[in-house]
Amino acid sequence: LGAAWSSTKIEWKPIPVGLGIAFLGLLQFYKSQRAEKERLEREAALPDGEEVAQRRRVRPSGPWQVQIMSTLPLKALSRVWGRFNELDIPYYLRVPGFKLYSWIFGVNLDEMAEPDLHKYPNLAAFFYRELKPGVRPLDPNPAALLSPSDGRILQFGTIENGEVEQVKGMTYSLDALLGDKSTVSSAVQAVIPVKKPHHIVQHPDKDSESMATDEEFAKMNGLSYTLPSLLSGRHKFPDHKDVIDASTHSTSSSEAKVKEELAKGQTAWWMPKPISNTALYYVVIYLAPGDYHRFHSPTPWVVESRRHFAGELYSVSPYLQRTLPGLFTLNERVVLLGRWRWGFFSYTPVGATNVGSIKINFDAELRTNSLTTDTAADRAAALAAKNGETYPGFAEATYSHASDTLMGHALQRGEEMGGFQLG
Amino acid sequence: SSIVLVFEAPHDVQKGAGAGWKWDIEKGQRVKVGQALGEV
Repeated sequence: LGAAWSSTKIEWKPIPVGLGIAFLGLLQFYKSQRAEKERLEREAALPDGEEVAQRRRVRPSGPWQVQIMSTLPLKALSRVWGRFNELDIPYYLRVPGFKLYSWIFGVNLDEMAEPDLHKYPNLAAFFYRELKPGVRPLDPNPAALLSPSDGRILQFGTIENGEVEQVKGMTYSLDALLGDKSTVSSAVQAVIPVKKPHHIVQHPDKDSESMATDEEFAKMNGLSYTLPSLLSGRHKFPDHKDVIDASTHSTSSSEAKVKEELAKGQTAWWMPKPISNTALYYVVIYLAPGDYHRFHSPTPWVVESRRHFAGELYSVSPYLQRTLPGLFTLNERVVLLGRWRWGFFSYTPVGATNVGSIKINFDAELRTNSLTTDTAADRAAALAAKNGETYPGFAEATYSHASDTLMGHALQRGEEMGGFQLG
Repeated sequence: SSIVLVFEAPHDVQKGAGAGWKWDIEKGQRVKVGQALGEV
């Protein structure tokens, strides 16, 4: 033994990278298991109301890939990725670097407002590029709902029984996506002051823009109504007679009974009124890394409030959408709620790991993928529990003070609303 | 990133009469800003 000990040559070799990653993965898995166990113990010790509030936080379920992903600090990764992409790229590396990125992700460089690639100091600026005027003409049909962004249609259809179908038949409920109509605590609700809405009008024969009144704007766009009249309910749409079918009119007593009966089935706030002849529709658009990442208003509508769900930042790639049920209800998202000509309208940008921040141009207060977001949500949840209220899982702000005449922030079709930014 | 639109529109049971909502897109289709997704 002594001879072997003294004569055996010792060779030092590096530990394989894969082994290191596996060790870190196991460590994270162990930590998450322990955290989950502690959470369950904490919940068991809570009073009933608080326990319910805690359980409202949705947790992912799925195959082992999803379970491992759910243990990763995705928000921290996203922030690091964002910081990295805000580092200035050396001047002479910008053109080859951005051209390589464009070749990999299919960016059309001819559409960019600023064609000189040297002028984009970093990938974050290039990612949030603007387009040349006129390269995205709006559909001339004023009755059309426009695409809010460049991208790919993942899913669209009618909402049946309050559930949005995800890819491959997986579903999630609207309440989970948009939040329910619970009374929001003053702790999590704020009134956001925004500038008075107006319409920017591009003159067809000039390169200039000017302000237009609601009436002028409506006339120019071939609309038979103005937004204030739409929202105040004073205007009756001549071509919207199907809302109340005359054949269903009856005596006031029987009508009251029918309404009462129908109201029993109207369990969710976003459901169309039982008396109307409308339905709920949805469409999901996926933006690939090479796409133009600003988003626009698809129709003339009014945003009345926004709900910020802090959530996580899983990738929203088509693969993960197939793999992870209810992905959109887990991710950080900003739900904009409002009204359009036909009733309820909602617009929900959903964040992802690589594009962590969602920017809304008319909401300076909104901070997404922020270190303070989580703590603010935690504080709000604790305060709501202290006040005996149920924390709805989101922070809400209303735009009710946006205008003297409008209950919300008005947007015209095609108007830029915001965008997704790196990190 | 993704964008989800959820909206109320006239029911498409009267599609033949041109009164309801009608989609102008297909699943998997590439779209650009300003392109029509559907119409009433």
